[in-house]
Amino acid sequence: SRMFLVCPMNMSPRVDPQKSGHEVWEEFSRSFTPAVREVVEFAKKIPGFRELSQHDQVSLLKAGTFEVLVVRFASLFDVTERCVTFLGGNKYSVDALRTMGSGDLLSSMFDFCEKLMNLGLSEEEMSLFTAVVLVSADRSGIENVNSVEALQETLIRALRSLITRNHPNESAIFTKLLLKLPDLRSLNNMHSEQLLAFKVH
Amino acid sequence: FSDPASNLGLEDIIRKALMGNLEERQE
Repeated sequence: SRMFLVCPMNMSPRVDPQKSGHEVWEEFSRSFTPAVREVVEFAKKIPGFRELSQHDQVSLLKAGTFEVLVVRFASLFDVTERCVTFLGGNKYSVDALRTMGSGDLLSSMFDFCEKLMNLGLSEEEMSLFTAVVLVSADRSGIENVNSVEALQETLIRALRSLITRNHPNESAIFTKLLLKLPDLRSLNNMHSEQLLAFKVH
Repeated sequence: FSDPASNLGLEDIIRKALMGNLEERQE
């Protein structure tokens, strides 16, 4: 029975059948760790993030890292060619990944990435949106909700101001961006379910 | 399995990355 890891945070979806489950997991972990560290480095640069309690910094990062990675790596999903580039640099078509066992999550990620990329945001806009994704006061385990909420509101105001300035004739972009937040939550939940299934397997 | 982030070892990576910065600041 062949096994595949269809998450693009892998070097390749193919798993060496000679390797133990532990070795496969270790390799996967080595592969995505640098990306997670980048998310932490990004968070540290958000003005006000380091002023939150360490507990809340960790809670926000634990809950939001997947969503930040989806936004940061949206360009790995080539909507035109319907393929995904893995960290190893190789591209795999959606059909190939489907035969390897990818399901609704991958299709939903494609839909999300297509809509996000279609907004044509600048690097600065994308970066501020990513900060809004990360600093969400309704994540579980937040001890000082008021502080996180205050920072979240400041970031949302800054995002609205930037989008309004850059796209004066496209007022719907800001609303569309905010509507991406529940979409990301939904992807996050689907991803957690797949991780659970993987671990049980 | 109720906490996927901990399952993945994410919390450990996150804490180390955050603490690294604290140590730098102390220096």
